[in-house]
Amino acid sequence: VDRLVILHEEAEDGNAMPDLSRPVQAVSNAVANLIKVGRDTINSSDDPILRQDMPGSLHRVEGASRLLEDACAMLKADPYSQPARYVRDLFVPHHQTSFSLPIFGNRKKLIDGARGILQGTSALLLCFDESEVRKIIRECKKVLDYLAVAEVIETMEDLVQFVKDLSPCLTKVSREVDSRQKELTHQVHRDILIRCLDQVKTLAPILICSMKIFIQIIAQGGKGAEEAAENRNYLAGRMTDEITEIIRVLQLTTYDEDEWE
Amino acid sequence: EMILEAAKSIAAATSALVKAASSAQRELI
Repeated sequence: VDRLVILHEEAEDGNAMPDLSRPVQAVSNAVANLIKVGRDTINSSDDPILRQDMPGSLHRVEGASRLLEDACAMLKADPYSQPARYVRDLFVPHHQTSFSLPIFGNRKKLIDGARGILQGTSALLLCFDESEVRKIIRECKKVLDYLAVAEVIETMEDLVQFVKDLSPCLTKVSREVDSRQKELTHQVHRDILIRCLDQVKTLAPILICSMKIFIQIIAQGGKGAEEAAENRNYLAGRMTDEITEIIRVLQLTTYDEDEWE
Repeated sequence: EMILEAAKSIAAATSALVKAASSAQRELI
């Protein structure tokens, strides 16, 4: 978009805008594909927030694409159409610029169209990404729910069922968090996720072991049951803390961190 | 996956549009 703006500025010298029909058509085709895929995603998603937020981004991209097509058609008909006056303020924040005059005509439409397409696509990706994060968090919360019942397990039979329930859930969380951290560009967030996941993996078998010890102790008369319960609760608490931290970091964006700036 | 691919196509097409505009403009200048 910045480069288009510069082209627009150069057009002040009276140069004609070239015929952009073919590349604009390629952009329109790509937009049409995104609209189709986006609508399919909305229709097949069970995430109410995505279903609410994504249509707005799609409309924005769709409208911007039309703007681009219109501008292209009009510039083709009149290549000298309405040159720019002052456009630097388009990409300089308002508090840093000493002037702010409008630009006119089809060249502006072209720039606004390209900008709208990129911003709309970016918003759509963000909306999709946030939905993916919510999916992982749902799995994390299932693990938290299981951990909360660790304290009430008092028989081997219940423990076997507990392990059967918890294991697939933990495996899923582990797989999803691991693939998420690989996608992140923010090194600090990646490191925290890796560290928490390692802790969860280490703690899980120790927690099961502590639960087994507690069950065996109460089956044999209960001497030392209090300490065994304390140990089990401590381990369940540690795991809960690690999962809670994973949830927190999953929701962070790069803009939350000063160092990104 | 499909959304990411669609978004990449848009980025590529928009970039090609700007390149087309730039090179044509340079020739004129």
